Amino acid sequence: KPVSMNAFELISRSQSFNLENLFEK
Amino acid sequence: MGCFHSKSARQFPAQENTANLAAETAFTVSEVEALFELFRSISSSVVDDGLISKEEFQLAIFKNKKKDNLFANRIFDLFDVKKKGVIDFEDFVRSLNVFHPNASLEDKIAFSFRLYDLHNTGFIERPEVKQMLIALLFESDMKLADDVIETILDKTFVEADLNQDGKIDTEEWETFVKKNPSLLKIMTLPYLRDITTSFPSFIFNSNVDEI
Repeated sequence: KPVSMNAFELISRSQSFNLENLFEK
Repeated sequence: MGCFHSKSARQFPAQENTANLAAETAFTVSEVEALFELFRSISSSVVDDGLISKEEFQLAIFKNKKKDNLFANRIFDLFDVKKKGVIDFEDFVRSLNVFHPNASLEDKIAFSFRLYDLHNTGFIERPEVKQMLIALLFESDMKLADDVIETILDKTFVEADLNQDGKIDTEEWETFVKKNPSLLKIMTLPYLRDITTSFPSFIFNSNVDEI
């Protein structure tokens, strides 16, 4: 549930932080 | 050969540059060379100039979707170490080094602090966190009422802002992430351990003898 998480837990779920995409060819 | 652009765009980094980068990071010489294969592919996706532009960075993260995104922009700005508006190979290696499984916890904590300190004030401030939360909700098609967002911010700042001055400083951030280690998960890319297996073609372009 989003409300039970702190703001940074939520923000860090952003797909854009998933730098693994950089390695996908 | 025969192309006057070929030097900057295609040439493998000089041996001493590769060796220096390897000496100053968690990567081996072979891994730096494998990273160059990755760098070359990203930096040639729009303009083959040997530099990664913001557009090329976004393309690499979001694949074919052209997307202007707060978080991707922020990561790009942090990777653009020399503040030239583009990422060169040295910036790329040094920035990815922080994401290496062997990089120090201190470096990961410091980088994550700068990631969230959107306006480079030296503090993570409540309006910045709210801006990022709203960007996340927009990106993920999630809807939360403003009072729910404020409740999440209240809870977060009670926990993280130990001196209750409305902003999180570097020491408070360190204490907070050590209590919430899952927040640093985004700061480690296990993939970097296997970079030579992922880009084996570096062997054909290598400048070093002992691979």
